[in-house]
Amino acid sequence: FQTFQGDLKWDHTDLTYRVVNYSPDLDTSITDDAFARAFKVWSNVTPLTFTKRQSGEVDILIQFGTGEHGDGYPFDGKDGLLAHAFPPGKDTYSGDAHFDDDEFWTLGTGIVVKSYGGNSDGATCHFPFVFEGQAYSTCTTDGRTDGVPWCATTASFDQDKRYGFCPSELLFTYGGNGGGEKCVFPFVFLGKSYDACTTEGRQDGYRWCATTANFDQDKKYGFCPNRDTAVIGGNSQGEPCVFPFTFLGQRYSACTSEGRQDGRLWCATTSNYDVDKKWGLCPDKGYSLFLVAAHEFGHSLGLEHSSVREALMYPMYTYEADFHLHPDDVAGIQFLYGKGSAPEPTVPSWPTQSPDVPEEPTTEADGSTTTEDYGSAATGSTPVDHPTDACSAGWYNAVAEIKTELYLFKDGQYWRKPSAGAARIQGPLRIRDTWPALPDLIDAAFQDPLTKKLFFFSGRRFWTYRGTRALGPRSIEKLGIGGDVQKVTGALRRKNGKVLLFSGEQFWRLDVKAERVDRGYPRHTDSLFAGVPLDAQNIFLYKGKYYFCRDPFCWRMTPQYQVDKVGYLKYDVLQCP
Amino acid sequence: APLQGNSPVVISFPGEMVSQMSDWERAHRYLERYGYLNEPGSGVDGKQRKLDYFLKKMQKQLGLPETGELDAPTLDALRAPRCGVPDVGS
Repeated sequence: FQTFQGDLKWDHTDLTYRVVNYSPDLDTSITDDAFARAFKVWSNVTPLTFTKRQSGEVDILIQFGTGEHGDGYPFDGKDGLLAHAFPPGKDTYSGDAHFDDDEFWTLGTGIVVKSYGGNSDGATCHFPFVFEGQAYSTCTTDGRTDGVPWCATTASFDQDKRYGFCPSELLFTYGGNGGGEKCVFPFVFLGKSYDACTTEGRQDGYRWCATTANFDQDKKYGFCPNRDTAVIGGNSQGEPCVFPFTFLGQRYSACTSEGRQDGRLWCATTSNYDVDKKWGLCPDKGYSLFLVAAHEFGHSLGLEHSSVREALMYPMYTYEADFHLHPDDVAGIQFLYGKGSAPEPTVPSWPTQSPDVPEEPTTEADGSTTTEDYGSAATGSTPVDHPTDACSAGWYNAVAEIKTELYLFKDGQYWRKPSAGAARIQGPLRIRDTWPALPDLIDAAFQDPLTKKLFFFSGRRFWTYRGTRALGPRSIEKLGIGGDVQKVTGALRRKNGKVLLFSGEQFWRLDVKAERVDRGYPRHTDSLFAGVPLDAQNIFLYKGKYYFCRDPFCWRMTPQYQVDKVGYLKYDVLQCP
Repeated sequence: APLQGNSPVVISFPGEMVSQMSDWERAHRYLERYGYLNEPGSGVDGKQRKLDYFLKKMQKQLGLPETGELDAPTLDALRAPRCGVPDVGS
């Protein structure tokens, strides 16, 4: 660890902080909770205490901003530089922590949508949810006439009838002087009428509206919360995607990477990109506000950057679900402030395998506190954080033959087994490095031999990739697979552009070109594949034969539907030593 | 039909800053921004020899292989999201 020159530290232990403003990306209660937990990281191992104040002078001011935001150290737009903080002292900015609001702030695993009103008491939205038989992966205005977006807070609105409203300027604003009142549309600003939130009149890019019909007269305003489909950057920051949209004459009903070299997903924010040229990047996993704040508060308390990769004070960001303060950080902060009276935290042993990655962030019923520990510590940019040998991985989320190689997917990583008999398995590699649009958990995958298009399935969503061009996520309901199916467990490529998709004890036949399952499906797996386990975890085609694998065994079946071998996935298929 | 000749269309998106910096320029900017060039009398004159020295310093600080070259781990590090507080000096 390192401390600032002269071991700058606070001369008192009862520190105070104030949140000057909030990001539109997160509900204020989630932001407050993230900051409180970030301070607790340090108070757990020192005599320091942290008290939040609403006004007045405090030791640590917390602020969101973009570009040049007043301190002479400008931010740099999305990615790159995420935040900075000043060491303890008596100067204007001493101890203050600033966060770049051109970043997409989350809890590290994607958008968190807290609901308001309704009958769910502020619970977070459950995506996907089913409403009138349709699956929804975003908030919707369907079923309403007032245009206010809503979501279900359980998997099925049809069944549970639990719902809440989603962040929207039609519901509330934040900050400003409008007292949190909703926008009034149209409103007048400098003599001009506005029907939507605007960034006019501001240099910081924040979207605002008047909370009365005439700003020029009443001067009442608030900032617009981001909708769950709000884009990041581009030329429409904060505006929602509009689906379907037209791009180069084609219609798109989901975010796409078409037109980009970097594979990032984007959408238009009007119905026609070709005409309006309005666009932005689609929400990604974002950066964990908790993690970044915990790091910055380390600076606020007097720690400089550590060269220990696993330490919280390492300068680079990496999300890890299982957060523990590293002994290097503990040693650093206790060098400055001592141990305090709290019991010594248990120092974990560092995992030799990647920790399980949660599929979605989870929050308490009140939506204010995460139930998981959101993790620490940057690990640089090596191929994977904790490399694991494919043969010792034990099991896999998905197995698929792509080109002629066997791909093994597990928890954000994958390995490739070349087709040549005993050739060494390559990897692990990061899924996100090769296919940036994909989540860490892949349930099934296949490649269409005709178009070379790759299909990936995760839960009820699927993505397609052609080269670096991605499309998705889309609901498997778009393929004609029913709302009661929770995931696709495997895929078997057939002739004539067909692929069999499996889930539970049934399967569908997908027409790949039409991206629609054929009539007459689903069928019971046993009706065609007699003798294989009906609860197989991995189902795939490999070298012309069908494999149904249930840990640790695989049933191999010929194209004539005869089981010709039962063996180990590890030894007989992967040929591990 | 197979996709022969159907190369992906890449467009310039309005409002997007596409960096035209070379790897060397990117490295120089990174070293400058995060304090590695602040050593007294250590101004970089553009010669590879100088860059090697500061790159090694940065690689050591970040726990990367100390090659003094713009190798893959170093280029990855230059692009990685990170804290804006300098690594060296205040």
